Amino acid sequence: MPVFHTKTIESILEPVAQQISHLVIMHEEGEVDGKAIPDLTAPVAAVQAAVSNLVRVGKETVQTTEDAIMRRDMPPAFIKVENACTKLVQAALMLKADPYSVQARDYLIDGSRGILSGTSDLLLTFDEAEVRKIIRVCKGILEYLTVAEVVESMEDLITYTKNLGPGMTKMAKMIDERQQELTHQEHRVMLVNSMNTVKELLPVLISGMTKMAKMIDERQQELTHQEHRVMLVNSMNTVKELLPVLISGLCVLFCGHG
Amino acid sequence: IRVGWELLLTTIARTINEIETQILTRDA
Repeated sequence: MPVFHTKTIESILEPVAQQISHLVIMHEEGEVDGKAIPDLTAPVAAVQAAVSNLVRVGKETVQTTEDAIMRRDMPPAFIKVENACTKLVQAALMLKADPYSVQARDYLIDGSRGILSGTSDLLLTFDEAEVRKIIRVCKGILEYLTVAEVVESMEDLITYTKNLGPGMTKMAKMIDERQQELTHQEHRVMLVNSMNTVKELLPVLISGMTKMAKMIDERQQELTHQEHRVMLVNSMNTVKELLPVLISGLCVLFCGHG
Repeated sequence: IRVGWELLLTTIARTINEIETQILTRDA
């Protein structure tokens, strides 16, 4: 089971996670007991500079984003990363004075873990914002699908399909990119299957609407009010079948977030 | 262990820089 739910996050955090895990095991097994840790001032300074830049850029993003959830979730991640960095700085200072300091060693482990946890939170916050962008597009499509209810002429239908097309293409592209990003095979399969169902049902919907519009356009007098209603209801049922399929597909996107 | 801690801190700095680039790219 992969630890990180997207390939981007995995590629960024996996090397750090592995190194921290390796060092923690070495310390826990006492492999390094009694050995001096050298001066780490320079690499810690590099971390400090990187954290400082990251927080600055992140805060600028928080100020400009329209995503309220991102505005809420990002600052705690900054604090976590900054606190972790402070621990690393303290550890470096302590080691300069005492290369055998046990407390400094603990600070190094805590600080490294804190950086991993904080940056993970930060990347998750960003990823969730990306998912919300996809969901906004899908919701737009869902809303537009309900417009099918009022399409009764061929002219309306042409306009309807013309308007639906670009949104559908955009949604399909976003979902395809997303499924390629997911590390959990079962999530990927669910998302692909849901999207395929939508792709299969859409022509069925359009075909049903076409039939109905044609009949109305041809002014078939024998079409009773009752028959007209039945056709409309059938058409709407197809639309209604699409909704849960799409929604369940979108829920998959969040599975990796717990 | 010297290599271990220095390597880890270097990786952490590089990772943070990479995240910063990601934020800038997505933001743009």
